[in-house]
Amino acid sequence: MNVFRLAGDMTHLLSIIILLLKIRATKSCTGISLKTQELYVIVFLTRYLDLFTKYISFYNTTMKLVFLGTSISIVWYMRYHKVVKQTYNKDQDTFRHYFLAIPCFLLALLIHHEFTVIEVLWTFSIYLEAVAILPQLVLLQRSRNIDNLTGNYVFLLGAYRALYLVNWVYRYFTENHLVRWIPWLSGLVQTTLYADFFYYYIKSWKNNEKLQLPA
Amino acid sequence: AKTSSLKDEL
Repeated sequence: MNVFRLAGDMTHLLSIIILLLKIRATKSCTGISLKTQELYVIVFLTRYLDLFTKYISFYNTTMKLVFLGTSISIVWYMRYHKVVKQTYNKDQDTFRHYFLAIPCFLLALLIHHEFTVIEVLWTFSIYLEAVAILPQLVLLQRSRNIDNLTGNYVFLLGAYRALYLVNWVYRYFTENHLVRWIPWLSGLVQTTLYADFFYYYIKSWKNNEKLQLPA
Repeated sequence: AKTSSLKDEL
């Protein structure tokens, strides 16, 4: 494992910790899209099926279980916690899951490395992860006030895949020049979707202003 | 295909 990959994983983990912290400490999930969070549960469930078939490392297994556990608990808080669920911006979080999930599934059926259940679902999870942030970005754009924790959460979540891109470049040159178009292009799309957000996040940070996205 | 198909990632 190289330093970029580790930095990516840590950024990803930190983003989730920040989100859980926000929910648990402030008993509020304002500005957080349940649609996006549910899509991440689907992403992790379909990607980590190999937990049962293949052992890679203690680190790998632990992180997979942490990502599964935390993503499920975030959805649980937003749907069922009697205080938290009342802070959910349901009327503004209107993006349809299936608009994203169905095309990704069809694409995974068409374009994959190997036609097996595990491989197609893994590919589906890669495609779905790339676009799963969209409901969250739409919700942010509709929010008048984006609190710091939410802004930092989205920033770190975007930074994680950008670090993975660097990791793939590094791996390409250090490990037999393996070409992996599916995750590479998906990761590139995923990072590009954040470009606009990154721009306004960094601008607000530099000017010491409150983050707000233009409508 | 080689084993390092990025399946060792998260």
